Amino acid sequence: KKFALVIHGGAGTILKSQMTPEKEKLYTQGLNDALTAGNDILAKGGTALDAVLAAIKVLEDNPLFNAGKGAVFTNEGRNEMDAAIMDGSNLKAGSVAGVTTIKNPITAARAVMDKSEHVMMTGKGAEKFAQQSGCTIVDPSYFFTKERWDALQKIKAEDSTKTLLDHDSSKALLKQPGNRDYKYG
Amino acid sequence: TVGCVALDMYGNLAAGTSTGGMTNKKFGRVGDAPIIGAGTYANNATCAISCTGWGEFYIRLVMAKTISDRMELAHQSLKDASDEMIMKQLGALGGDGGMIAIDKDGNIAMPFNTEGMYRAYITSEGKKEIKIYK
Repeated sequence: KKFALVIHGGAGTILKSQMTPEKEKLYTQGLNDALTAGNDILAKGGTALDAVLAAIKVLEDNPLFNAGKGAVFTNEGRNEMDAAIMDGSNLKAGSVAGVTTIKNPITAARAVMDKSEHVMMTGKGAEKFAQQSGCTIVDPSYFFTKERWDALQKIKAEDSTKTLLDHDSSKALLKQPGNRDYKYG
Repeated sequence: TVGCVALDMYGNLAAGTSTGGMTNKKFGRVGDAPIIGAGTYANNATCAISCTGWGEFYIRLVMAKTISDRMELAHQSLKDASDEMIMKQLGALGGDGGMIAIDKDGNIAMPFNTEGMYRAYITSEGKKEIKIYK
């Protein structure tokens, strides 16, 4: 009867000097909301798979985290999201990559796993399949947040060839094409 | 990036990861999150894992599946396998990030080699923890 749930909201340079008590409270609340959503399902005898889906949907809906609403912007000013899910009981898995209109990409990953014989779908095809599978489709503007947009403008103003990793900006200002490190971005 | 792993009362494990990727990315770049075996993996015989970090390194290390394999084939504990991959091998390549994991017995690991990682867990015994920094 033992069960447990673990979540993350990203790793990186989370400087205490830049974290106000108000922001920390919001992040903590966001994590707590996701824990509660997943735990409620497990406590009622629900499956690990359903708990994972519920917890991630809460995090995707929270603009503080880099997934779903609040996702970072590409060089072209778009939000391109990826998601995956896997069921340990049968090794079934599903994932989507480069999607721009699926409100909760994790639901599309689940649809790929449950409703197709495939494991991964990308781009427009993934979006079409998600729509046909009943996932909620939104206008790409749904994902916009000013903080993420400003971050894109800042890095493009510095050097448009750089790519900023959200988990560690100090290491992630990748170098010019031709340099060894460029291939990683 | 966000992620979740869970163990239900029937002994089933599951893992999920979702991400917006990286700011200013180009050319349809995709990281580890949607790559089964790299950023996301679950197997009832071993563990469930969701990763967050510099995706290119996680893909090349086949991070999540490698931790599962270490447990299955080398009989390492979840903690030893995840520490080896995140705290040693990831850093040795120049990558950074973290992961969350749970094994079939309910043991939890949340290693990371960055300054912080938004993370939390809750258990059926009522134990709950929410952390950001080390």
